[in-house]
Parts: sequence; C-alpha cells; structure tokens
Amino acid sequence: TRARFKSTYDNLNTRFQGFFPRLFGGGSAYLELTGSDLLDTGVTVLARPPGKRNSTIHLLSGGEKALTAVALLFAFFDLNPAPFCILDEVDAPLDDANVERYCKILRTMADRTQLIFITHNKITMEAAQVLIGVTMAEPGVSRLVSVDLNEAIEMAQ
Amino acid sequence: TRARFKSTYDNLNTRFQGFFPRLFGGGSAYLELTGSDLLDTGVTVLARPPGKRNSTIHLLSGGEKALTAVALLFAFFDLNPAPFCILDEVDAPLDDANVERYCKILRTMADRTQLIFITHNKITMEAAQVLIGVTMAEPGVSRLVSVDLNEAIEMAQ
Amino acid sequence: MRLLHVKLSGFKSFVDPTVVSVPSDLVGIVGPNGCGKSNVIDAIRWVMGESSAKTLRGDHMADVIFNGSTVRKPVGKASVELVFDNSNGEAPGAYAKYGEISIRRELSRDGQSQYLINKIRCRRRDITDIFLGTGLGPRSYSIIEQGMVSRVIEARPEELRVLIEEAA
Amino acid sequence: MRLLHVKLSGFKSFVDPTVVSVPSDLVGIVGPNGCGKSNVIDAIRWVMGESSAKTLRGDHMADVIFNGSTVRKPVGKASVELVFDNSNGEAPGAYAKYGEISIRRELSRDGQSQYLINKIRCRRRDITDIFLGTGLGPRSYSIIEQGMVSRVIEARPEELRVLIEEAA
Ligand SMILES: Nc1ncnc2c1ncn2[C@@H]1O[C@H](COP(=O)(O)OP(=O)(O)OP(=O)(O)O)[C@@H](O)[C@H]1O
Ligand SMILES: Nc1ncnc2c1ncn2[C@@H]1O[C@H](COP(=O)(O)OP(=O)(O)OP(=O)(O)O)[C@@H](O)[C@H]1O
Ligand SMILES: [Mg+2]
Ligand SMILES: [Mg+2]
Repeated sequence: TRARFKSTYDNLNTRFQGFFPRLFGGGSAYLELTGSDLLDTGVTVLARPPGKRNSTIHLLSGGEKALTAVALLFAFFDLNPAPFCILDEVDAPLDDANVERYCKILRTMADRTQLIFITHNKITMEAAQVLIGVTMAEPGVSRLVSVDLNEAIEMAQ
Repeated sequence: TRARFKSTYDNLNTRFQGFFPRLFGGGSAYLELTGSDLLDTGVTVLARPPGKRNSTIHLLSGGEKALTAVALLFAFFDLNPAPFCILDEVDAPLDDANVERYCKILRTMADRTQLIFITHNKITMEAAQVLIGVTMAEPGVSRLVSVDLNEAIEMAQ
Repeated sequence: MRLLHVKLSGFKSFVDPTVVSVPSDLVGIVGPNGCGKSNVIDAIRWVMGESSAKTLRGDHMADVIFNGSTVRKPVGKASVELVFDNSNGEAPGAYAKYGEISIRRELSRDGQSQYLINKIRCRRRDITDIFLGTGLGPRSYSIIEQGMVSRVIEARPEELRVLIEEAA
Repeated sequence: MRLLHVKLSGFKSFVDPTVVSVPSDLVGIVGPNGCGKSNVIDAIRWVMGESSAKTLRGDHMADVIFNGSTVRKPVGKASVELVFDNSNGEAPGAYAKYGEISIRRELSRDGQSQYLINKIRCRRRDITDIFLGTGLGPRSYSIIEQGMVSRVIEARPEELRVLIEEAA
C-alpha cells in the first residue's frame, strides 16, 4: 500500500541520514524518490562526503561507495533490529580512518545487539572483545581456535 | 577464426596455469571449453587451491575467487605485455599470506615492466620502492605528496 | 532472545562437530582466505530456513554437505544447530516460556531433510514463524554477507524500491 | 617505451596542474578513500583514448572536467598528458626516432576536444595507433581498475570467451 511504503521509506531515510555522517565523520546523504507515483517509483541514493559536492552513489570512490552502502544497510537493520547482526568483511575497501568510525558504530550497536564480524583488518580485530580463529591446518577441514589479538595478527598471515 | 582463438586460448591457459600456484603457494587451475565448437564455445575457470578439491570459481571463498581472477588477469596481461601495468586495489580481499605472494609476483614483473599499484594494504606498501601519496587537504581538490613508508601508514589513517 | 552458540557438523568445510560460541557482544572471526569463516555464516542462514542453494554458493542444496578433501571422504549428512537464550521470554507464541530455544536443520545426501525445535521435529514454516517479529531470518539485514555491499551499490532504483517494499 | 610521467590539469579532482612522475619500476599510490587515486588511473585511460563516459565513472564525457568543490568554482577544461621515454626506439612508425613521446588530450566544457602527439594536433586514431603492438590502450590489461577483479569472477562462460576473442 502507498502509505506503508511511504512510512517505511521515510523511516529508512531518517536512519540512513543518521548513520552516514557517523561513518564519514561528516557530510550528508539521503534517499530520493525517482518518480511521483508511490506505487512504482524507484529510489536513488544521494551522498555528499565531507567537503565534497552532492552526487549519486555511482560517482563516488570505491571506498566511499562501500561506506555509503554500509550506512544504508545499518539503516535497514535498524528498521527491524534483531538480537544479533553479522557482518562479513564489509571493511575491505576502507581506509584506516573510515575503519575506525565503522568500529565506533559497532561498539555503539553492541549495547543492544550481539555483533559478529568477519575481518582481515587489524583495526577491526582490535575492536573485538573476543576473537574466534578459524583455521584449515588439515586441508579442506575447518577448525576453531580461540585467539588473542597478537595471535590473530599472526594467523591472518 | 578457429585457429586463432584456439592458439590465444591455449597461450592464456598455459600462463594462467603458471600464475595460479605462484599466487596460492600451491594448488592448480586451468581454463576449460564448455562446448565442442571453437566458434561459439564458452570458457570456464576451474581452480584447486592447495589441499582442496577442484571446483568452479564461484564455489571458492571471497579471497580465493579474487586471487584466481588476479592470476587470470596477469595471464591476459602476459599475452600482450605492455611497458607498464597499473593495479587498483586488487589486494583488498586478500589475507596477509596471499598479499605476500602477490607482492612477490609484482617484484618479479618489475624486471621487465613498470608496476604502479594503488593500495590500502601495509604489506603492499612495503613492496613499493617509491610511494606517491594523494591527499585532499583542501576538500575536493587532490594534491600529491611524496611519502616514506611510515608516513604512508600514517596517511592512510 | 540472545544467540548462545552455533553447532555445525558435516556442513561444508566443518566436517567435524564444531561449536561456535558467542561469549560476548563484540565477536570477531578471523583467519586466512578460504579457511571457513563465511561457511559459518552460510550455516546460520541455512538453519534459519534459507532455501536457495545459489544464495549459499552452491548448485544444489546437497552442496552444503561436506564433500571430502584430499584425505577425507565425503560424509552423508549436514547438521546445524542454533541455540538461543530466551530467559527474557521474548520468543513468540508457545516458545515464550522456554529458557532456551534450539533450532536445528539436517540434510542427508539421499535428500532426507528435517527441522527440529527443541529436539522436536517440525516444519520449515515453524522455524520461520519463530523469527517473525524478531528481525531475524535467512534474508534479513541481521546477516550482511560478503558481496551484499556491492549489490547495494549497484542496485538500480527499481531494485532499491523492492528492498524497501520487502522491509515494510 | 617507458612511462616518465603523467600531467593532469582540470581533470576530476586534480584541478591544479599536477605531475605524477614514475621514478621507479615499483610505485605504490596511497591515500585515504576518495582522495583521487583512481582518478589518476581514469586520467591515463582517458588520454589513451577511452571514449565511454560510463567506463570513467561519469554520465557524460564532460564529467571528467573539475566540477567545483565547496570553495572552488568548476573549471572550463581538462587536460592530461602522458610522456614516454622512447630512447630504445620501440615506438611504432614515424615516432620511432623521437627520444620522448608526449600524448595529450584536452576537453572543454563547450565540447571542444583535441588530441596532440608531441604538441602536434592529431586524431584519436593516431593515438590508438601509437599503442598498437605495445600492449597498451584504454581497455588493455595494462590497467586493472577497481572492480575489474569482480567482473572477471562473475563473468559467464560466454563473456569469458569474448575476452579471449578480443585478446586474440
Ligand atoms: N560442501 C563442502 N565440502 C567441503 N568443503 C567445502 C564445501 N563447500 C565449500 N567448501 C570449502 O569452503 C571453503 C570456503 O570457505 P569460506 O568461504 O568460508 O572461506 P572464508 O574463510 O570466508 O575466506 P575469505 O576470507 O576468502 O572470504 C572453500 O575453500 C571450499 O572449498
Ligand atoms: N569532475 C570532477 N570534479 C571534481 N571532483 C571529482 C570529479 N569526478 C570525481 N571527483 C571526485 O573524486 C573523488 C573520487 O576519487 P577517486 O575515485 O580517485 O578516489 P580513490 O582515492 O580511488 O578512493 P578509494 O580508496 O575509495 O578507491 C570523488 O570524491 C569525487 O567527488
Ligand atoms: Mg569469506
Ligand atoms: Mg579508488
């Protein structure tokens, strides 16, 4: 129904507008309807990283695109918050400053949500309270090992 | 023509088979024709990381897929080697051991080719003889700064 | 509801029974490329009712069963169990009163498949019902898998609209 | 032929004249997300004759001209120059005897566009001819851009075949 779509869209837009500057350390972003009919309009993402001009998502840099998408995914999660949130290597294209802000949001979310994140990034590893290591010492067979941070930096190698 | 396609295909396949184990530290991979008619057959990629079973590329892990694709891209480059080769963040999904082997290939290629590589990865930065830093101290305006390795680790942050 | 642990046996590269416990609210999973990290995520989606083999990076559902290594033979069955702490009574319906909720899915190579809640056989529908209103599910935003970020980036306006409709 | 440097002016975020020199055979380019690293790569493809705006992450070719920041106005023209050392005489045809080969492309907002080799105006065709047999070109494997790895991974058998045909 029109009303339900509009209310979900507005809700999502508000949360997206909230997450973006927290991930980028500034700037702004929002969703926009491409058409006038709520029953079939498309939706686009507009983003303005700090100090830059507004643009559609596909004109941003590789890392800026990824971070904008992460802001949108967090907003979607927030619409229907679950007991846990699992993130598989979303930090791969991010520079260190962006990874730090991403980790800051993870720590905040952890107040009300169980966060489980897969990563190769040393900074993200440091944000974990517990690290679970997965190895294939025997080829083709996965095993778990518990790790502390220094071991983890070792085992990613 | 059939003959020309087959010869390019065989040439590419040989080089791909060469690059894969150098990047993976073992294992094997090869290209395979999907059909019998050289004029319209498709081509698939089969890969067997060390200790694992043979499979098509889409059944591999995120990093294994990327590394397999890099082996194929190096093979394509080798068919028509140019004076330079530019690589934009191909190391993003790789763990440290795979990044080390990727860097080893870069150093070997540098004997006959100018290598220019964009990266956020500290290990790849160490493989460079010269580091060029790009900054946007003034928002929206790019400038170059020359960096040494410690500075680079700083500026990625 | 709070996730306590995930138990995998015969699921993809986790051929041996393995318990992944969730002892804190900030858990990092690390390890080399191809060691099995994303397989744990696939297992969680699978036990929550994922019915598309493609989404689990396979051609057929049987592809989730450990299919052997250079030294081990394939096995005949995959099993994944999720155990939740429900001491806050948030689980829906009949399950509200249980202190713990265990959800389990098994699949054999001959095609035999079953779902169990607290060790009692049930239908897939009962599994997905448990998650209604919790924000959980095999396709919910509680699991952001490798590649999802790219799909969002490349989503056309019509595709983004569909995502919003589904979240409504 | 050996690349000596790239000179950018008014090209995307490189509004001020900037010289990227290539002083060694192992050059790393580093910097934060969005600072302009891939823009340098776009510039190299553009000056080598890239004619698709989409491939350069724009909607129109004029999108490569610096379009302003919160404090600077847009400029009217983009210019990129590639300078090669040709002391080994490997450049094809008439250019074999030059010690250095400079390739330059300019585009103005009013649509005026030109290519120059060693400061002499020429056609785009002359630029691409210089690269024949060198392995270079806007779409050759000498430039592996962000996203190319994913395209190779997701290539269907027919698409992979086309890549091989093009490389033949
Ligand atoms: N049914 C199966 N039986 C045995 N092994 C399997 C099965 N399905 C997948 N695998 C193996 O699991 C491995 C992939 O694991 P996974 O995708 O979890 O890696 P990962 O740790 O996420 O790596 P990356 O860091 O590269 O993303 C592959 O090497 C594949 O061979
Ligand atoms: N015509 C233009 N005028 C001004 N700025 C532009 C223009 N085109 C692109 N940009 C800016 O260039 C930036 C993108 O730069 P680029 O893609 O080179 O980043 P990057 O250093 O590769 O980052 P990443 O590490 O995230 O890949 C964007 O922020 C965009 O705003
Ligand atoms: Mg993975
Ligand atoms: Mg980039």
